[in-house]
Amino acid sequence: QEPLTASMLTSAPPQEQKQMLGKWLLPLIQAMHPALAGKITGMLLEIDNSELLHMLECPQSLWSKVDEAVAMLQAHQAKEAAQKAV
Amino acid sequence: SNGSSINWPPEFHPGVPWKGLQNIDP
Repeated sequence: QEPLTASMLTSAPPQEQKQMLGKWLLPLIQAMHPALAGKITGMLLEIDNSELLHMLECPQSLWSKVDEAVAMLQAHQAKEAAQKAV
Repeated sequence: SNGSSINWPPEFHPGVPWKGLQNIDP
């Protein structure tokens, strides 16, 4: 995919910036978590753009955030399932 | 608690403008 740069990002309006970041994040996350990628991308987009840009340059920080998001999502889904079961 | 967070987190779709948490109905 086309690389995303900080200058490309900062020249776009704020809503467009999230869209650009999402388009960049989604295929990366899909490779690891195909079923959860849309949700995980949504969670990561709540992070500040400057931090997302850092993650763009540092895959290790991206994967650690993805791991955190997956854990949060699974805990959330387990809680929802437990609430439904009651 | 009424468990209103059932739609969390918002899901990203490449063709849909991102609205973040605003797209979750309370």
